[in-house]
Amino acid sequence: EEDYFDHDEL
Amino acid sequence: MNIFRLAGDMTHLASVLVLLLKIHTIKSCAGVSLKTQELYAIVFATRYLDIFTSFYSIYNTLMKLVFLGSSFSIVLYMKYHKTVHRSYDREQDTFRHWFLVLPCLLLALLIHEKFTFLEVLWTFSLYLEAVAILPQLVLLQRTRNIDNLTGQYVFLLGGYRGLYILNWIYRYFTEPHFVHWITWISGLVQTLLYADFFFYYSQSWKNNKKLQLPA
Repeated sequence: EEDYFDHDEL
Repeated sequence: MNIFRLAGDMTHLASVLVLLLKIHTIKSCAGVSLKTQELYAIVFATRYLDIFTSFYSIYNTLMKLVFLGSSFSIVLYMKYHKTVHRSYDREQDTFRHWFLVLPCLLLALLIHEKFTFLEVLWTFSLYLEAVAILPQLVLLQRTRNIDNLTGQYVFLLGGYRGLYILNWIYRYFTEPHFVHWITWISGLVQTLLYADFFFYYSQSWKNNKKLQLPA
């Protein structure tokens, strides 16, 4: 499982 | 980047510009809550610490710097610029905003996606942003004369959150791993806080009357 975390949003 | 997110970011940018315009050119911060602005400064300072650790795009970094810079300069303007400070409604802006900070921090320590320093601070910033508008809404309710710029500022700020919800719905259906309950729920709570304001704003706009919130 890829360590997917999205912080690209403002 | 989808159209909802871009529109949301642009609305957020516009809200900040409207506020800076009011403060910088008219040299007035009447009707603007310093408490809310202080909370936003904390929100951005804790959320955007990742400018030192990760790079997403030039757009992302630039926008982060703009929001950091504008929120801190608004606070400084309101606190230390003589003329601007004189127009500040200190007696009306009495919300005990520091009492919001600790519960948000505790909640972030309890409910988060990963227990790391940056992650907990990121989560804290989401919780705090959700409630940061409260002092501003209370001040608007107390201010009998809400000028157009202040009304537009709050309207744009609420619009930004609404557009982000559309962005999350869009991303949920187009990106297979995009599930972020914490972000969504705090974003939803934040948008709901504006519901009342939106109602009166649209009424005043429809009837072409000055915006006035019921006490």
